[in-house]
Amino acid sequence: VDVQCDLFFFYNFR
Amino acid sequence: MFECALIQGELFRKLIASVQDLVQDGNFMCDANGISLQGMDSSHVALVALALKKEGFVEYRCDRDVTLGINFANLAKMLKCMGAKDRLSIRAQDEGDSASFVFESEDSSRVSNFELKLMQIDQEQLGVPETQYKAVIRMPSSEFQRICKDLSAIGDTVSISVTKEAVKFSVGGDIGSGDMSLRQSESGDVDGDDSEKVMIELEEPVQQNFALRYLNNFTKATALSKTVTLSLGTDMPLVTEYKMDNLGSIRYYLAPKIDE
Repeated sequence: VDVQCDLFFFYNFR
Repeated sequence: MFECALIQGELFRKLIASVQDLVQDGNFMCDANGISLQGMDSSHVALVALALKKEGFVEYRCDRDVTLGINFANLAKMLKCMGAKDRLSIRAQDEGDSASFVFESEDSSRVSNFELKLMQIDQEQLGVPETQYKAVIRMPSSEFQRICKDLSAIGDTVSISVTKEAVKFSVGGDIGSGDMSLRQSESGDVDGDDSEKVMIELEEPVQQNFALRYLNNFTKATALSKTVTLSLGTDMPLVTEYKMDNLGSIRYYLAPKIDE
């Protein structure tokens, strides 16, 4: 099953 | 005081059109070097980052850093009143609550003035680290647009796989499956327009899945550039970049779908 990642998984707030 | 002018106001309208379906509002950060904007879609899957260099403007003046909080749908309404060949000027006072947009026809026979109310937008910026991508593909932007549009009629997710020889876009759905491969253009081919070539820089083969809905959204920027660059890594967001000659670029980041 494909699960959609979200960007917070990769990037943090500056 | 912030002031800038673009000979081709149309470019700015296309830029806003390339952003407004993904993010509703955002802060134009203006400083001495240019204008930048970052915004994430409401589901935190895609990010758009705009970077405009002052060199791309015929006039550019920014005495103090200013942040213009803009609702893109409202700005688009005003930009709709701009003629296709109009020059565009944007002005804002340091502490003002509005920005002025002036459209002037080529022969100066028609001048239009609009004041857009600014918003206070509390928006944190994501830090995107410098990344070494495993595969970088440059291809005609119209080709990428066509592939995304056509494949989204068949399925929701595209698998992009890259080898040294080709980039393959695969899709599957209820009606069946399919794929489209673009071969790397011959390097010895000195004829022809570079913008029509497919160039692949590869460190190692990579395959990632992405939601076509977002990719289709990104292709709104096709009008801004003849070519698009796709940068991929393993378990990394895809970067889709449209470069405008000397004005700067618009980049879209898209989180992958991961098999679990």
